[in-house]
Amino acid sequence: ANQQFLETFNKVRENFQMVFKALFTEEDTADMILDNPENLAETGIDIVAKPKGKRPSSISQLSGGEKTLTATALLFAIYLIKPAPFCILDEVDAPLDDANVGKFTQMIQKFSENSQFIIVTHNKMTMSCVDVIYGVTMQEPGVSKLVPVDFRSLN
Amino acid sequence: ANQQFLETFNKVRENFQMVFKALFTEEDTADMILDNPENLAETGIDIVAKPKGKRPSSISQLSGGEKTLTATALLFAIYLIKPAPFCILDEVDAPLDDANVGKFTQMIQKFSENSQFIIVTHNKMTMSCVDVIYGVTMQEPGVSKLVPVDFRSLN
Amino acid sequence: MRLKSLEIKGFKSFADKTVVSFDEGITGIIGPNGCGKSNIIDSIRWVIGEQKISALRSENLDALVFNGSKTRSPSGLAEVSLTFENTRNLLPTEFSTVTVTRRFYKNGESEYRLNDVQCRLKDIHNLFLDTGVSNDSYAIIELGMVDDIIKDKENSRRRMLEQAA
Amino acid sequence: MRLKSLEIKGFKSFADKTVVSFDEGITGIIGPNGCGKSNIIDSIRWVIGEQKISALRSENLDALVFNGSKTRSPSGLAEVSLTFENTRNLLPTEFSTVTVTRRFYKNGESEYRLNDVQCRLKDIHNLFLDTGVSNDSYAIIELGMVDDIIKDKENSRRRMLEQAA
Ligand SMILES: Nc1ncnc2c1ncn2[C@@H]1O[C@H](COP(=O)(O)OP(=O)(O)OP(=O)(O)O)[C@@H](O)[C@H]1O
Ligand SMILES: Nc1ncnc2c1ncn2[C@@H]1O[C@H](COP(=O)(O)OP(=O)(O)OP(=O)(O)O)[C@@H](O)[C@H]1O
Ligand SMILES: [Mg+2]
Ligand SMILES: [Mg+2]
Repeated sequence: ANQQFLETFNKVRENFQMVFKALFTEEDTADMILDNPENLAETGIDIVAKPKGKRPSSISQLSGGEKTLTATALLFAIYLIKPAPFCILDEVDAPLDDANVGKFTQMIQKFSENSQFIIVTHNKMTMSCVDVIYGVTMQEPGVSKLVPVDFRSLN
Repeated sequence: ANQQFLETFNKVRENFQMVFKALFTEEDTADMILDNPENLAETGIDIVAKPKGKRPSSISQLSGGEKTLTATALLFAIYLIKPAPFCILDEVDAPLDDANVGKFTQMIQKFSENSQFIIVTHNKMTMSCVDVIYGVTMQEPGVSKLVPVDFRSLN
Repeated sequence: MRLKSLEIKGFKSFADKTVVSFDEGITGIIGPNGCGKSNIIDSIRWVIGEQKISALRSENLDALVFNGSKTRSPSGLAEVSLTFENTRNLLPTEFSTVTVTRRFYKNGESEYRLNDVQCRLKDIHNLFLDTGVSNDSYAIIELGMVDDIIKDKENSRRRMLEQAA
Repeated sequence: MRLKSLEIKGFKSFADKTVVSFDEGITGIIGPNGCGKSNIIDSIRWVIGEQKISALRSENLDALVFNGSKTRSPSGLAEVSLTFENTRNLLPTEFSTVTVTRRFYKNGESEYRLNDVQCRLKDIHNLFLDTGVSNDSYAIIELGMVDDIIKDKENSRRRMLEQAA
């Protein structure tokens, strides 16, 4: 079991470094480190992120958007090992600037070849990259209702 | 001191009900209640929010955007008692839909007659209602720099 | 196991029967604050077997049932059904689709069904074992989770990783 | 007490001297993720006397000083100055403006100045007493605070209210 954990860790780490670069830029680097490699059964996992040009500091010092991208990179890195049949994202794009929303949706479009995605969003750029849109309304106060949404009305 | 707390509480409560209606709609109601009115020195404050048509439930059951508007209503209610010389808002609009961003900025424009506001945002609607915009960039990696922003480039 | 549709009735703000169809690719869900988008996500978590009521942003099971509005009286029952293609033969191959149904009655009773045959919650959990579908999965992401990963709350990074091991 | 300008040098990602001018009304600050917007807000908190380093998203005072980049070596000093009109006569009336300056040197020394005259941190706190300018104030709002108000973390609702009492 420890051996399996180590193998999985190494594969996730490789993916994490690759996904991080894709979400940030080629010059940005990040790493995952076992904080207690002697004790595989109980070791935790440290993350070091070094956005380009910046000295690596604790990821708690990163900005709101950088934290979102870093956590997403880790979750996507794990997903790539064992893609789930469907993925759900609830407003994860809220802290991201336009350019980063673009990178985020580009990656999701790639993964959607293997999994179905359900994305809740308020972001217009995210909306423009999905295949189908459902609108939810409460025309009758307190009662939710699904309505079809015409793509063209969004542009 | 207890008397002063009670007077302040009553004034804030009145403002809270009014601001809540302005951020939500006329048919939405909310209230603030002392959880231990016998002990003014130590009582905490409960909030009950009843968006229109919905049964009042614990505010922890509200949606992400509704929570942001409710907390903002409380902070603005306190602000109206004793306006601070300047107010700072860092991406508080992120969970809000377009219509709510509009209400939020409308209220800020009203308050800005009495206080200066500094608003950090990624939201285009919020950007369009400010008087001056500063852009922050990191053209040189890791080094922040302020640049003037032309309003017309945003539309 | 391709999702085909989700049916919600009496669950949280969905008083009336609502059907969400899933095609290939990416489905977007949009709408104003408080209209019920996250409630749809909660209904999926619930029907695949979520037992931690806090993960559904509620304090007890009763809070999952439509509790009424100005124009409607409360529901007596919350029911969610998720239908997907039986591509992995999770059920015997004569079934082309699998429908998982979960019900909660305000009197406290719970019911679980697989292709409309009553079963136990355990059977639903077993059905999804090894499919990669689970609550607490790296595949259901919201902003609270981003924060947990950054702070490594309760060893969340390791727990996520172990699901793919 | 109308704000006139903020000057930042060597503080967090602002390696070079940066001046932000404040006019009447509403000032917007925009830019990509990670470019330094919240760092500007941190610098304001710091110069008006914030002592809780965690409120500045840092673990120690050294972390507030520009720690270098690929093209620049680290700074030895973080300095922030906030200038506002002396409309409330917080200082004697011959001064039309008040400038509060805070410095931290990497060797551990701190310096505080009022209109370029050295003073103690206590003097800066006293200056702002009764002006409604303070950290932990209802007037500095970010999303973490919304969460604290909703959960009433550490009686935050009462604490906010008491500031206006
Ligand atoms: N049992 C229930 N009966 C009726 N209404 C309910 C019930 N439980 C929750 N609600 C209502 O559902 C609403 C929240 O819906 P939801 O969280 O899905 O909103 P949302 O669309 O995700 O909004 P946001 O964009 O702000 O995140 C709340 O207003 C709440 O009052
Ligand atoms: N002492 C320091 N020296 C150099 N850079 C620093 C220092 N402290 C923080 N930073 C950098 O500042 C950046 C964060 O800036 P900030 O939080 O202001 O971003 P932001 O513009 O608010 O972004 P977002 O839109 O994502 O919230 C981080 O990338 C961090 O590495
Ligand atoms: Mg939501
Ligand atoms: Mg920020």
